[in-house]
Amino acid sequence: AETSKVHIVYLGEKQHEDPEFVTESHHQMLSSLLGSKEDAHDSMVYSYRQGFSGFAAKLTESQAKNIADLPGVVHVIPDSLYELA
Amino acid sequence: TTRTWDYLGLSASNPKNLLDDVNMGDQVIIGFIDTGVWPESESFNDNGVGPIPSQWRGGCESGENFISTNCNRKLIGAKYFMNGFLAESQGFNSTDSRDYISARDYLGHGTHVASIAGGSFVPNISYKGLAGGTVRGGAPRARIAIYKACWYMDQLQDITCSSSDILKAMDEAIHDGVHVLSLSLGAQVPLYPETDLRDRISIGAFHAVAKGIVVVCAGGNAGPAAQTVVNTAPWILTVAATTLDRSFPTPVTLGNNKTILGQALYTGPELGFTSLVYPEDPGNSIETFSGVCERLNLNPNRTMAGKVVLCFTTETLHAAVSRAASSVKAAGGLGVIIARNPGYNLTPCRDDFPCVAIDYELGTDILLYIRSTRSPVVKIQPSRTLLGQPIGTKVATFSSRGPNSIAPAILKPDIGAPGVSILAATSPDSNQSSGGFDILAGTSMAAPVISGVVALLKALHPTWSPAAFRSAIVTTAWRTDPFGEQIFAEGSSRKVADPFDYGGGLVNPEKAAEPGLVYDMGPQDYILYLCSAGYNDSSISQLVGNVTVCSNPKPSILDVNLPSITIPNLKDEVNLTRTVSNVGPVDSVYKVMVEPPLGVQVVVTPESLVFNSTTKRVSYMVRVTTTHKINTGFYFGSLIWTDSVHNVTIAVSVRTQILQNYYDEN
Repeated sequence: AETSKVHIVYLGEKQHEDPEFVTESHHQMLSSLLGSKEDAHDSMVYSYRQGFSGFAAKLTESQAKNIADLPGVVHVIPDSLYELA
Repeated sequence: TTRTWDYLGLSASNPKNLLDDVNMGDQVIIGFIDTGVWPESESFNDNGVGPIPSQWRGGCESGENFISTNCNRKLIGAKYFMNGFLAESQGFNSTDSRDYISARDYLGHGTHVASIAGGSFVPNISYKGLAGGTVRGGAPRARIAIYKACWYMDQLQDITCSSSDILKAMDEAIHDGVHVLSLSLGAQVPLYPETDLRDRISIGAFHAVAKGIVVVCAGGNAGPAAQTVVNTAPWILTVAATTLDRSFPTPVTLGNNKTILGQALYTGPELGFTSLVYPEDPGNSIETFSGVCERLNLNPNRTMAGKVVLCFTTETLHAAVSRAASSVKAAGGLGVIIARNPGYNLTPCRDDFPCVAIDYELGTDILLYIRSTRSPVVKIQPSRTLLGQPIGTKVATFSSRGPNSIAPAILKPDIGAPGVSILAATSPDSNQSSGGFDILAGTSMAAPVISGVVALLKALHPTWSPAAFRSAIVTTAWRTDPFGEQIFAEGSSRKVADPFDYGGGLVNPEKAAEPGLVYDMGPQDYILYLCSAGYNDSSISQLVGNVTVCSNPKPSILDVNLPSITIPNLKDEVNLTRTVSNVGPVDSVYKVMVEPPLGVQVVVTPESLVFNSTTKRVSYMVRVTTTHKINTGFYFGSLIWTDSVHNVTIAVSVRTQILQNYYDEN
């Protein structure tokens, strides 16, 4: 089975002022990809909903590729590590 | 910070300066995404600080060893983010971890940077007697909001910051209402993203800047190699590290009575005349000897026991010094003198073991003395603090350099600021802490200097855009040190600093307060950049939240309205445009002065700009041609608009490429 890794799904500027609404839209996008709300909930790491729209989720490589093709997705990028300067 | 602000002309004792004009940044909120904060530090006392700004929407999150009353009118916010870190670090055990599962700072890095930018006055502080004075921030009354997204990994004995946690912290900071966001973090070189918007910090920064937040980032510590600067998006203020006019001379006296002044943070007792050795094969031995600092452990113990050891290294990172010190100490040695190129990362050796740095010339003098006498001896005295001239300012060796590897036409770094041997607050857990304060070096320390300055400017000009603040800082920067002496850039050999070392130069806060003209940028300018960088219309529309169509042919990256002109591939002729906005007296007339790069012609039209109550923004054209017949390196010049009070200076960096997309090694 493919291992899953945290990916950042970047959707650009928020399309809605209500953060709850934005987060719900992220869950819907994820559950449409993973097949169920439970899987989406387990996979979701963060919902970015204040300054911009997007979410971080544990995805396999193929799931990341599939979600990248969904309308409204600007980028899907793997989580990476930053260091102190 | 006991010297930083006097050096930059923001001394609290100056009768009238920017600091007083804006009540030290009282209403400005600076957010820090880092390793957290030590709330009890004196740097975060709120004595004399007014009520929390009304627009603040953040909070003080409880957690391990951290309760909401740890916050106050100074430290007004503290949150922590670790979902991404936990998802990626299966081995992490929060119960056993030495880090605090809260906003509390274990390592001290977050505490240090926050106190550099916005720390309150803490008088009579020193590092074991060195660098004494008043520790304070650039904006001592500014408010501080902490977003902990970096965690200590016991297994690695290192700190990691997951980009998904950083992004969440940025998302929250935007919501909470910070004015300035300070990130002393960097992607690991080589850079992953081939475009800015694949860099996670750049993504969050884009939206923060769009909402008027100034995002200040460290330029990275991968210097002096070229093209190592990180956090290079044009909407980010990227900071290089310079030294102060302060050093720590440490007298080393040889048995022939010659005294050499090395550098160290040695605060132990004087080491009287002691045998001095440079480990080398006496000629008839079958044993191994090495005078290389990293290989001292190869020597037989008796070679170094009871002696001071001289060694040479090509390394400039402090690791070589500490490794040499531990090898000598393990063999029973009493001290080590390291001959190296400057690293600008002085750190005391553990247990006050004498470890003094000198350069190769002085190292060779000592080697000559060792070989000229049967019983060479040396005395090492404690370090002292030396301020002002003749200490010169340099760009630190470690400071990452341009050109910008993602988009060479976008000048990076933007600005230089002191980031070497900075005394500021830290976590008492830090093994280098001296009474809750520590001396550190890095672009991590330089970035919050700029964040503090921006906080003061924000208080003075609350309606300016982030680009206007960047422009004001860049176009008014010192190209010399505050005394008018050239700034050198440390590298494989020391050279006069250029824009790829320190951008516009060394930050000059007093001048930045009234820059005269600014190269402002708004959403349209960033869209122009994204179009020129090849983003497609749908991505850009997504990004900015409304339908956007790039012009056809796509715009030139050279027309991005930056306070600099960088042409990495000039062949025949280039024409570009810049637009300046008047932020000085309403009726102003500016005339252009051009100092062209060698062998390059720069023609500016018009040659004067007239501003009045109806004309606040004016554009000008620049035509650049080359007389060079070969592919050259970059040559540097300047383009200055002056009204005889303000000199609005931008760097002009041009590289001729007769043969384009060509790499040579001849």
